[in-house]
Amino acid sequence: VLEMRGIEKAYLTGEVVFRALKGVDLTVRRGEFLAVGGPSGSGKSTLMNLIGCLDRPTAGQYRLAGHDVSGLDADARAFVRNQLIGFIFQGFNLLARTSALENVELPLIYRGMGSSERRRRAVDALRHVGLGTKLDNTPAQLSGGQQQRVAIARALVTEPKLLLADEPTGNLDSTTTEEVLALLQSLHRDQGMTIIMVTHEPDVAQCASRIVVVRDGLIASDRRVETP
Amino acid sequence: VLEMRGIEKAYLTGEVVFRALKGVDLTVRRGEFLAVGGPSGSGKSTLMNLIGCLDRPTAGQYRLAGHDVSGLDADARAFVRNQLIGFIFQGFNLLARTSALENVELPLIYRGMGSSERRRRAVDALRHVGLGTKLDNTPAQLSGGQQQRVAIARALVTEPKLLLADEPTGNLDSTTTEEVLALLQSLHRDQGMTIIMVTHEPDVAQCASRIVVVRDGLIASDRRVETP
Ligand SMILES: Nc1ncnc2c1ncn2[C@@H]1O[C@H](COP(=O)(O)OP(=O)(O)OP(=O)(O)O)[C@@H](O)[C@H]1O
Ligand SMILES: Nc1ncnc2c1ncn2[C@@H]1O[C@H](COP(=O)(O)OP(=O)(O)OP(=O)(O)O)[C@@H](O)[C@H]1O
Ligand SMILES: [Mg+2]
Ligand SMILES: [Mg+2]
Repeated sequence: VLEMRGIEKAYLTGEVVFRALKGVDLTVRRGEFLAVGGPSGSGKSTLMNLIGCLDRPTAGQYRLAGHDVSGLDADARAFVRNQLIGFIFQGFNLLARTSALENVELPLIYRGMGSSERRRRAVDALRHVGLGTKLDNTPAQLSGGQQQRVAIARALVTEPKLLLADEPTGNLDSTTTEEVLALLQSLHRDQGMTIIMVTHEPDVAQCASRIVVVRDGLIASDRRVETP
Repeated sequence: VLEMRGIEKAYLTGEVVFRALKGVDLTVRRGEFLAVGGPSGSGKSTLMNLIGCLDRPTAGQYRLAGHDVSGLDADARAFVRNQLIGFIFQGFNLLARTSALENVELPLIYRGMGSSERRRRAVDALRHVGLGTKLDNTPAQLSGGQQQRVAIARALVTEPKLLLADEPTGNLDSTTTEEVLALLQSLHRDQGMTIIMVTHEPDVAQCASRIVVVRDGLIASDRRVETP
């Protein structure tokens, strides 16, 4: 479903050029479940932003679902994202002045879905992550783990073909983590959703069938693992 | 060093009253190292905000370092915090438009420290968490784990008597987590710093000598453990 070749990303801070990604090759087939690990600052979120078309590479080619996306402008990328991708951000990126329910409805508004169908699906998505009693709370009225779960619900509400999850369980206790992982695994099994998940936790990485380790802007290892 | 009795915190959302803390008794002596665990939404961060004088309880008494703080106004609480407490927030709470270095200098500015001494200490604190090459980056130019480490450096730069750490390693890989925990343990051992740390990770909780579990706004268990 996605193919990256020679992907580079450099940032300019003042007069210093920092090479966050130095040449990444990555091919992911439909229905795969990948875990991405590696040290803090190694380039994982940068890679996820490029895969998710939130940003453009400095060099290299990127084909997603058969189309060359490395050349697309901002509007075209936004369209691709809304159609195909669900993104759980490391920092959640919720809208501060709107409720949990409205935050989760937002991607459906972009799709032009009618308001009652939209509401029904958003309520469902929030119930699936245990937030049925928090629909009207704004992010500031939610705990860290509850905010994380709103971000998860928002990413899943459009039933994306590709889910990009950047540390989706970092603020969750072990029980809630297991519930979220069980939800992701069932979507993977039953709907064939392709999942790429950054995680620092070995237990969480074990849900995946392939583990990619990023180190210093390069892919250090990429191997299949036995899933129990 | 701190004593809470009958502490309650309720929030009003619309017309609904939600009781986040329903009557907490907690006594912590100088030099203790506590881990606080419990399910997402159980009240851990709410408790930490009250301990750290960032918020006031709805009911109950709170004495910190011998003074009754439950009755203090906002300015008095800010003074107490700056003098005694270092706080690592679950959401980091960095200033978005200022560099890592300036973020870490901020508590020292409040203390009236001269600019060259301030700079020296802030650079040291950032080096201790491995961010010596990122001093001028703003939070948007830092990875999630790097932002978390800036928050850690900022909390430690004033050499606080009481460190309140809300999930300080949630975004860090295992190696960086070990380095941060080693730093906290040496401050605990050598400077007698009192530490209260919320964490979901069992490995991290094992550094503490006492574990408190919060469940549904109450303390469900509070016991001492053997530290290796
Ligand atoms: N300003 C607020 N208004 C309404 N409810 C609130 C507010 N702040 C917190 N809450 C509620 O209080 C409860 C406890 O929140 P708290 O942030 O203390 O949880 P927590 O134990 O830190 O959870 P987590 O592990 O997810 O960080 C949650 O159910 C949350 O929805
Ligand atoms: N806008 C930017 N300007 C300059 N440098 C940046 C920018 N964004 C990221 N970086 C740098 O790129 C590197 C990789 O960042 P990235 O967020 O991809 O790391 P990460 O692997 O996700 O780390 P973590 O595990 O801490 O979340 C970091 O060293 C960071 O400082
Ligand atoms: Mg990251
Ligand atoms: Mg919390």
